[in-house]
Amino acid sequence: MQLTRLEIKGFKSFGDKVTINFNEGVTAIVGPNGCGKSNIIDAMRWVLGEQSTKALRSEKMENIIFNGTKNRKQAQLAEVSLSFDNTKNILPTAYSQVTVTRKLYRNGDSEYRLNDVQCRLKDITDLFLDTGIGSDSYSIIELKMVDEIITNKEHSRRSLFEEAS
Amino acid sequence: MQLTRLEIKGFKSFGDKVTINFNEGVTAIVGPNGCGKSNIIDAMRWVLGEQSTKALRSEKMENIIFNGTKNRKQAQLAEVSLSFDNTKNILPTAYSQVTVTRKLYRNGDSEYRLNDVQCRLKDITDLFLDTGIGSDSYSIIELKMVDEIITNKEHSRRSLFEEAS
Amino acid sequence: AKDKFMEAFTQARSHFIVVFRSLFNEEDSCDLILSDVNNPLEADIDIVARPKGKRPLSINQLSGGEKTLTATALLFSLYLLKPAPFCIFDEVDAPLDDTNIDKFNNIIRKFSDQSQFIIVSHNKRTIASTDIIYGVTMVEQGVSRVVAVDLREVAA
Amino acid sequence: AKDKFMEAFTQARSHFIVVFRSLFNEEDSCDLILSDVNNPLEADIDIVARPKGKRPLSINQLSGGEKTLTATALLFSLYLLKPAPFCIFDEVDAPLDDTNIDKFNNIIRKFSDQSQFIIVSHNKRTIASTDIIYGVTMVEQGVSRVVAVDLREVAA
Ligand SMILES: Nc1ncnc2c1ncn2[C@@H]1O[C@H](COP(=O)(O)OP(=O)(O)OP(=O)(O)O)[C@@H](O)[C@H]1O
Ligand SMILES: Nc1ncnc2c1ncn2[C@@H]1O[C@H](COP(=O)(O)OP(=O)(O)OP(=O)(O)O)[C@@H](O)[C@H]1O
Ligand SMILES: [Mg+2]
Ligand SMILES: [Mg+2]
Repeated sequence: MQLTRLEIKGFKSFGDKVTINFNEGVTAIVGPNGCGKSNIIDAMRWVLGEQSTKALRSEKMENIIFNGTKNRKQAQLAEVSLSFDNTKNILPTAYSQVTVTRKLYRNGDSEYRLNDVQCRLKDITDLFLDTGIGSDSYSIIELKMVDEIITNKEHSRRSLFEEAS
Repeated sequence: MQLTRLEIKGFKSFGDKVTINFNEGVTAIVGPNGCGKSNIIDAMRWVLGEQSTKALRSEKMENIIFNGTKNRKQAQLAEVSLSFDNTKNILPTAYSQVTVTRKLYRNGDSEYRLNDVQCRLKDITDLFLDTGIGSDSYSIIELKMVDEIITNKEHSRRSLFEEAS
Repeated sequence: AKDKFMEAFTQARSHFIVVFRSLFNEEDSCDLILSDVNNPLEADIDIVARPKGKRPLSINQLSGGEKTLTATALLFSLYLLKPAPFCIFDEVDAPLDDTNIDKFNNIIRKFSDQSQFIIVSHNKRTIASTDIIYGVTMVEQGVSRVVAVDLREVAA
Repeated sequence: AKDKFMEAFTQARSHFIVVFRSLFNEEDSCDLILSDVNNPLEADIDIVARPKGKRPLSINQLSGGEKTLTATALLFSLYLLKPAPFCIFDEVDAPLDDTNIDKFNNIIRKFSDQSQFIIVSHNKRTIASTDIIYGVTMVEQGVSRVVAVDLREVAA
């Protein structure tokens, strides 16, 4: 299973729609402080079902919607789509291309879609069960996690082991 | 008031005595991971009266004594001395050169010295009161502290303000 | 469930020893130990890490870079247990010196034929070791855009 | 005591605005605010930081590098209130990009005629901006030694 494409619009600092195509191998994401690199990672967590506002550096979920700037109005909708090539059928679905979409409207309405068909959040998290991807996985690593592993904060080592077993 | 010299022996990774002379301006401390740079900073905290084993990355105070290696026996004594030029009389003492020394023996005995005369820990912390130096000061900064300031962990911002007022 | 966990733990432990030694030195000792072997589903998982002949009394005593490499070794040993299709590292190389950055990137290179790796970094050595680079910019204040970057421009 | 604190707070606040603008941009807005002006000895000290026209809903939303610069601005504003004879930074530049590393080192240079600065760093730009360099090594496993380093060797 490979990532093929990530589309972000209205999520955090992505006032305009941004598309990133992924290839095989090692991709670097670079740029100055504050330009949006970690926001891209947050977008991937969010579309895969992250529900912890803390993990998204936000006080409430509404705060992940583009907040506007001096010269731009805030967005009313945050939308992220992540597409996969599923030709090895690792994801439990017949489709060879899978696109996961998550939307959040400023009025609080939420929408989840699988290949553009509306579904529940559970359908998305079930899809990635047992693949090593998902909001608690060991596949998105930041320095804060290094510290949690070393101090074993809140039994983090055990939850990582259980995730991988 | 200027730092003039730091002497470390038997403290953490300093199996042999090490002397660092300080000059005016900006001094860099460089070297590969794990070589002992942060240990030098820990030695300065410790000789200025740090009592928090957590701040010294240790489970108990005895652990700051050189623990030996495959080829060397552990030390029985950790000793750090920090010398200052006090010609502007910022430190409340008549001396123009001030040397602070702290010793810890493996049997638990402790010794504090001011210009080689034995004293109490309190005499050392009193000396630095109101100078901005000391174990709770804002003058020794690491990334963990940046995080504590941003999250305001345990009212860290207030304690820093009170330290500086 | 107990057997399943013990089997996973045993495999992860042997992966950990191999990965740790490739990030540190071949003769370094390390281990993963269950604090209570009779109660594997509840026990704490202890990490023993002894790089370069050192005998730290706990992993808390290790340096910033040593802790980062040790945690990375643990994460890769879990990865080898159940490889995720992609792995993302957000500035995990920041505490590492040049030698360790190379080791870190080499191990990512090694696993990159099995999984995609996405690396966020400010470090030129790390960036130079990747296959494709996306640059994120904010030409308009507060609004992020992404462009593919030519590696030759980064090296300049 | 209340008046003494309010006076210190007011001065620190004006230092913060100046330092923040030298680390970010001259037109950026920022502030330090007491959560309860009537109870200054108990109130929380809130930080408002708005770099480059952004309007973050809290400082938690800022990036790793932006948080580091904001916290550094706060620490320097306290330093300006009561200058410590020496300041030590242990790898505080690790999350910063090249431009911000230069700003960080320039502000240290500016204050270095008043105080001694000791900077632990892996970053070549930072190291190149200092006056004297001490290299720490472990030629014998597990035993640290210190040598003065010639800047020309580091640049090589
Ligand atoms: N909802 C939002 N609307 C607009 N901007 C936002 C929103 N949430 C976060 N931001 C902005 O995104 C920026 C942070 O971006 P991000 O964390 O991705 O930076 P980064 O590229 O990872 O930088 P660094 O190298 O410092 O880690 C902040 O300046 C913040 O104000
Ligand atoms: N009591 C002790 N006896 C012997 N060695 C010790 C003792 N305490 C700590 N050490 C060793 O010191 C090393 C850590 O040193 P330090 O934290 O100073 O590294 P550093 O130079 O700051 O590295 P980094 O760049 O990774 O931060 C560890 O490997 C640890 O085992
Ligand atoms: Mg970031
Ligand atoms: Mg260190």
